[in-house]
Amino acid sequence: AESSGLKDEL
Amino acid sequence: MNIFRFAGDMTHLISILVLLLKIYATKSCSGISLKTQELYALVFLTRYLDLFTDFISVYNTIMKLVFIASSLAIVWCMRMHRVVRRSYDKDLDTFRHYFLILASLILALLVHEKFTFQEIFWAFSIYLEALAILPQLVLLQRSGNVDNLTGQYVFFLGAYRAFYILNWIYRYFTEQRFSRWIGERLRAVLLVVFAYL
Repeated sequence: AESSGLKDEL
Repeated sequence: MNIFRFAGDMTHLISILVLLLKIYATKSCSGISLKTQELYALVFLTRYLDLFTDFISVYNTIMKLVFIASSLAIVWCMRMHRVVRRSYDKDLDTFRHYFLILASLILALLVHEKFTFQEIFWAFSIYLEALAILPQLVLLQRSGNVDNLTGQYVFFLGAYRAFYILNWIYRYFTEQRFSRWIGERLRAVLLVVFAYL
């Protein structure tokens, strides 16, 4: 996935 | 996952468990803002639209389901439960939470990653989560003396935010991609805020 940041958080 | 992020998730989970315990054990929701609880339910429902499209980890998926289910259960109890709903401080919980939804939606339409349904709602959920505690704080101030569990609920919720902020600071210095992403978002948000002022 290109978009990073907070997407792997809750 | 770093230790701050994990501690944040755990304190978040504890805050929800404390709230459920309070409602279950005392059959009362006095001192709890239904407005805040509804906003949190909305936050989780709009943020986790990716539940079926993007898989991160089993941990993430389970936590997302727990947050959605528990927030809906709390709202259900406060609105529908025969006994619990009678203790709701309706007259004190008068914060106009629709303005918070509106402000978050406008900000999400202005500052987002991509102009897609999922991304707009994801950004919306981030902004709304930052504001959702306000009705609870106003209710806390108005109702004067607060029972222990309600106080602990708000404390753990605050601890969760504090740990997450430490987690972001940690990631800012350790992950290049993350710091670039945060930098771009922060600049965009500040531009919008200053344009408004």
